[in-house]
Amino acid sequence: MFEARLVQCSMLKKVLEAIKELLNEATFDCSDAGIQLQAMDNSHVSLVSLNLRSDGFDKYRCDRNLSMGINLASMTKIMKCAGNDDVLTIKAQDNADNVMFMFESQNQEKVSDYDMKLINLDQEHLGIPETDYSCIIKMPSGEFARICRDLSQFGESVVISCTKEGVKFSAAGDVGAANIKLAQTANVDKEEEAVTIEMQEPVTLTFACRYLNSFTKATALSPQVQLSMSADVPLVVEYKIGDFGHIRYYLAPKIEE
Amino acid sequence: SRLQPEMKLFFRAR
Repeated sequence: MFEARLVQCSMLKKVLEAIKELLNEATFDCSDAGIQLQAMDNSHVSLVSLNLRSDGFDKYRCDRNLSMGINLASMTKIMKCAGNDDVLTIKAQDNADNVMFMFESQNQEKVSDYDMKLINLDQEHLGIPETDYSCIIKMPSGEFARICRDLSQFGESVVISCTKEGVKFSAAGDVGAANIKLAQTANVDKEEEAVTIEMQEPVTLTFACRYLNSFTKATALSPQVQLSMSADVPLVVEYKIGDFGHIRYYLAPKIEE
Repeated sequence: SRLQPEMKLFFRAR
C-alpha cells in the first residue's frame, strides 16, 4: 500500500500549478525513494521532471512501486477543495485503479476525502544524460518570471546570452526590440535576491517564449531559479522544492532552418 | 526563421 502525509498541502497545490499548463495528464511514479514524474508536453518540445523525496513527507510508506496515471484537471478539481493549511494524506492500495486524497483541517474538526479514478497512460521515459553545462545562472525566480512575461510581448523567441559579466535576455518583433541585462550581484543582504553566474564558456541560445512562460508557473515553489545552458542541448530550468527535491523543465533550443 | 526541434532529438527513449 501507498500512503503519503503532508502537513502543508499548499506544496502539492503549487506543484500542480507548475505542471498543469504543460501537461494534461501524467504518471506519478511512487517508490520507497519518493514520488517522481517525467513527462513531455503535448508537442514533445519540453519535458517536465519532478522529484519529491520520501523524507520530505511527514509520513511516507510505499510497500510496492506504484505508477499512478492522473488526469491533472481532475486532480486540480480535488486539490481546490483543500484549504492551504489542511493536512493532506494520499492513499492507494497496491494495483489499485483509484487513489484517495484526504484533507484534515488543523483542528481536525473537518475531514474530507476524495476518491479519484486513475488512468492508464502510455508513458515514454527519456534518459537524460549527465551534462556539464557551460553556464549556470542562478537568479530570483520572480525576476525570471517578470523577464519572460515582459519579453513575450515583443516576439515568440527569447535569446539568452550568458557571459562572465552577466546574462542578457533579448526579443525582437513587429513592435521593435527589447534587451534586459542582468549583472552578477556584488553583495546582497538575502541570498535569494542574488544573481550568480558560473561560466566555463559563453553561450547564446534561442528559446520559445511560450514554454519559458509556462515554466514560470513554478515560481511560487522557490525564491530562486537555476538556468543551465550549453550549446546545442536543452536548457534546464530548475526550481528547488524546499526539503522535497526539485522540479526541472527542459526545453530544446531553436535551431537555424 | 528558426525551427523548434523535439526533445527526442536530444534525449533517447529509455
